[in-house]
Amino acid sequence: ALGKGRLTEDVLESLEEKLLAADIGIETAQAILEGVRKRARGGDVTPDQLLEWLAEEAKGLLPELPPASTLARHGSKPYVILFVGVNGAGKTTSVAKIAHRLVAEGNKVLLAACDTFRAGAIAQLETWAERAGVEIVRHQDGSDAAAVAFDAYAAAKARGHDVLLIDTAGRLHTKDNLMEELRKLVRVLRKHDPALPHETLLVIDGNTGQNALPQFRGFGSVTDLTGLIITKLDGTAKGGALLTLSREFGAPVRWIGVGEGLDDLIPFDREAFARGLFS
Amino acid sequence: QLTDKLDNVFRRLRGQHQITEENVSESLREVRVALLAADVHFQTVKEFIAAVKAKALGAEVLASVSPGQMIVKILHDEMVTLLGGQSEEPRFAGSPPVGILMMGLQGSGKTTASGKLAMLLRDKWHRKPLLVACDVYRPAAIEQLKVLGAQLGVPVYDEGLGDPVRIAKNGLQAAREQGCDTVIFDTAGRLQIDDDLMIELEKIQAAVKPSERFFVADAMTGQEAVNVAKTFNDRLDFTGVILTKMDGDARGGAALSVKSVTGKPVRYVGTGEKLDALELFHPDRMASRILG
Ligand SMILES: Nc1nc2c(ncn2[C@@H]2O[C@H](COP(=O)(O)OP(=O)(O)OP(=O)(O)O)[C@@H](O)[C@H]2O)c(=O)[nH]1
Ligand SMILES: Nc1nc2c(ncn2[C@@H]2O[C@H](COP(=O)(O)OP(=O)(O)OP(=O)(O)O)[C@@H](O)[C@H]2O)c(=O)[nH]1
Ligand SMILES: [Mg+2]
Ligand SMILES: [Mg+2]
Repeated sequence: ALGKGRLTEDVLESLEEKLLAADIGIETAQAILEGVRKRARGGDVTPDQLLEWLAEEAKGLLPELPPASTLARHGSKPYVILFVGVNGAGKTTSVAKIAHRLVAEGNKVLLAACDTFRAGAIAQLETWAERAGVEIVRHQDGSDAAAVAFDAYAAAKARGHDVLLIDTAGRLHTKDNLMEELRKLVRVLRKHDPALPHETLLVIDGNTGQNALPQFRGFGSVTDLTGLIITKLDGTAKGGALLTLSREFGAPVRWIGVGEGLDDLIPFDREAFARGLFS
Repeated sequence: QLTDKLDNVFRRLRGQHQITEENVSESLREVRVALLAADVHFQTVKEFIAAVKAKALGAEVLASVSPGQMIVKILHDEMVTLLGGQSEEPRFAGSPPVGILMMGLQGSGKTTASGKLAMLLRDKWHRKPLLVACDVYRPAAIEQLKVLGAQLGVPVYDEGLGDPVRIAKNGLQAAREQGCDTVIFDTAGRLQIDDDLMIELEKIQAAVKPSERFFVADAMTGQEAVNVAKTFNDRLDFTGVILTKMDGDARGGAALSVKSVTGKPVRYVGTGEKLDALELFHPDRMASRILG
């Protein structure tokens, strides 16, 4: 559609494709288009107006949250944040980025290397700890992840850390034994304090399509998810599955990963994200 | 299930034991929803549906099956054809050392797949592989590959942090010297829009001329699979695709989109984190998975 015109079936179809291309999914796409149709009320619209409305409808589906940096201004010390998610989503890198931010805000941060399974996982987090200038608690490769978490909390308490960040192994939500391992880690942590962890952040790869929903459901059934990190949005994927996550679960997205360096994490911004879907 | 949904369409519309333009169009609307939910690219869905419609309208419904079952059979057969028809494993032929270049987005499973291929080459093909560590960016990437090599008893060539192109060249030379007949080059994950890193990959390719170039893609990738694959293919002309994390519940529609837009075959699927979790890609199994 080039100039001003009616909202024809053709125009709606090309709008729908724009929505689908952003991984918004067919159902949410149709809900958004219904919203746009209502706004048009059968009148003439310009392409700019349409994009404006699309962004507004999308934004309307996204949660209004208190700013993410209220993270560490919490009563508890140490404030404990658990990072979970499927394999390769960007958990370890995100732990490093959050650590970096917290240090810049004046916090004393401790990392817990609870991916005791994957080749080079502990070495990877150790490198990040060094780069971010934070301490790390780790055991041997192949040791018990829950035990590392338990020890890390004790260390954080003893050494007066403000925040403890727990990195866990990637796991598919369909693997019952691995989800049980995660439950066990949480149970063991709670031996110290039933309020732990104070936060659980689900890390989702921004390239993910509709599998984002089963991931959220799966991890959500193991532990209360207090926030989401959507990574790799510096690529061409738009992360539109987030709209359906918001629409269905009120998914509280907090951070966006936009690169592989310590600084490449930005607080989630509804307006910017909604606009970015259609750029 | 899709068959049930389609049977309902035929039940709702009249003339339920005959395939008509109306009930085919209505059925294909359901199919479109199912395929989009399975992460097939919307353009691929469009083309696929058009092809199926043509076949469905020309089809005769057998008395023994419901029209819904008939359409599903056409859908399945058409999808199997689009996915390559049958499994076709690479032969790794050519004068040794045969090179295998791994490429793809960050976190897609390249390093793990490199280890899996090393195991496959040694155990199934009785070859002597060498792993080459060309990822000098990701913290402890070289360590990760070395650990996998040690687990397998497969040698790993690395130069620590250095120039990936030089590491690749030297790795190839090391293979010759060590009598390894296959070389697997693990590379850093990269965005297809990162021109510097794409040029680096092109330079590695030009330097070691690998006869196999595998695009490693995550089965949960959404619509962007097409743009990513197309760019990697336009620039690197990959020879095959490895679809990882197929042990999850992602429907894997990206497989259809990538095959359809690049024409390149999916060779293997990753079915777990362990090094033995690599299987040959089966178009019929994938078709059933995508159709749901
Ligand atoms: N471009 C880009 N790459 C990212 C981002 N976040 C993480 N990565 C990269 O994605 C890859 C995987 O990141 P990891 O932090 O190892 O992911 P993980 O979830 O810890 O992986 P597992 O522990 O193996 O499950 C690495 O190459 C990271 O550099 C991001 O926001 N943008
Ligand atoms: N469940 C499952 N996990 C897999 C599979 N393939 C790889 N992984 C896991 O996915 C994560 C990422 O794998 P890597 O091999 O590090 O991915 P990569 O492409 O080399 O990552 P970068 O080098 O950072 O781009 C790890 O946790 C692997 O164990 C698979 O087929 N199934
Ligand atoms: Mg990790
Ligand atoms: Mg790697």
